[in-house]
Amino acid sequence: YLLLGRWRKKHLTFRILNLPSTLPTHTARAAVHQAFQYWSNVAPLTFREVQAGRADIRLSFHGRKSLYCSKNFDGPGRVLAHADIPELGSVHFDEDELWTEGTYRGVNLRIIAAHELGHALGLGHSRYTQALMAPVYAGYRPYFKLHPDDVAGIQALYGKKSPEIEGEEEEEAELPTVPPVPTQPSPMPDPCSGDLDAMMLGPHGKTYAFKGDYVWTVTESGLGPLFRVSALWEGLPGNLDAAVYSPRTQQIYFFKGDKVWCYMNFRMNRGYPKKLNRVGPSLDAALYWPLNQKVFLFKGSGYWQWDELAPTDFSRYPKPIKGLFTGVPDQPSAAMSWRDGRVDFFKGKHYWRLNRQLQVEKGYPRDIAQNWMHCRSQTSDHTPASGDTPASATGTTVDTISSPMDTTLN
Amino acid sequence: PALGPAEKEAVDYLLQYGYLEKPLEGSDFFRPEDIMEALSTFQEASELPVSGQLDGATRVRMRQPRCGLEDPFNQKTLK
Repeated sequence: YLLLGRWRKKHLTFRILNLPSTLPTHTARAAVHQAFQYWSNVAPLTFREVQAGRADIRLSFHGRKSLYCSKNFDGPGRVLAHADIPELGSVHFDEDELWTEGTYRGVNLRIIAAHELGHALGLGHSRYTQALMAPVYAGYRPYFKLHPDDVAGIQALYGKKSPEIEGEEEEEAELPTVPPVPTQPSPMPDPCSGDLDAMMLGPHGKTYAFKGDYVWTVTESGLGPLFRVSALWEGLPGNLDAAVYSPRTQQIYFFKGDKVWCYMNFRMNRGYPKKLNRVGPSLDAALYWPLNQKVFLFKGSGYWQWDELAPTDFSRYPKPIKGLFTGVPDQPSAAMSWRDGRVDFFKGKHYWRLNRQLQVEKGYPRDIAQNWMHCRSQTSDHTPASGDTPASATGTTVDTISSPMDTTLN
Repeated sequence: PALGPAEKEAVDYLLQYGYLEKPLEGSDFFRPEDIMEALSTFQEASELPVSGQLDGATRVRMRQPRCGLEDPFNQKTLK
């Protein structure tokens, strides 16, 4: 089995948004309920159906195209369904299939639903072709039961089912896994100084800049106020090496020294920080490239390409940065990508913009302070960025705006 | 070499489900040895005779109904 993630709670809600037209409603609902039960029979998980409002796991049927799903289906046959990994919760079925129950005709809804729920709970595909989590549908089985590999996988995520755990209502408490961040922060940095520790295009399209113990947001109209890194991401130290957000898994990864921290929004995932074992310590930069949905990690003159959802053979890495990112300096201090595949690299007071072919565009490098931090050259006295800690004198001023981070802090 | 329709369909499948990765460096063409390795991995993961060739059994397997998520199999994980 392969593990893709886990829910940080064991009592989950689900909602059936619609059902296939090929089955009576009560039959389809019973099939979905039974699919949940396969998993709750072997792991300490409970599933409660809700009829309205937000649910952890949401099941729906859609056709070739959907307004709410970026992955199209392909009509009858071939792809039957797909699901998101924890803690996203979407489970989608191809409405063009002949969904059935209790017959060898068509596609058995109960078995496919159980497979997709396996993904929604954190299991990847199994290499045992008889396992429920095998990628290919093995057909209707009247006496279907989970394969030992399916059971081992779900129990690796959530433990074994035991009578004591049944009926527990409280959610798991998140145990602190890191010592508190030192209380004496480094001096508040001046965004106009130009150099950065890390840059990240984060959740909801917000751009974050990191320097020392501080982080701020960058928008087209100005900068947000500076916050201590640990005030936003509890347990995270300052002076980071690199930061990257993956829209594919909605995880944020922070790198410092030989450790990696992983957060969903502002909440640290269980078990982090972890030691960086398979790539070098003290990375320079990291970015997510939307065109191949991979995370790139940079150090010195080399890079690693990492697939979050599949085992990556790192023996082929590091590869030379120059072999892929044409015109980029070695040892970048930060990097980030845009949704359209463009990439920016930062080093010192300059940045380089790459097109979708990963070649530096004409006119680069450019000045970070002027083009990102809304700083303008000035001959009079320097105005501190914010707060009462003087920023270093750079001969520039910065335009601050009301924080786009306010809502997330709330 | 140019691929026929069946080969192209197979390469699309291998790409879609994670057996083959589009080369980031250089040209858009796949090397024959990369396609053979991906086919071998697919065959091994599907419990088919491993030949690295697009034989009939492999084509049939690729047409079977399946989940839309990628497969995690490569030569390293299979070992």
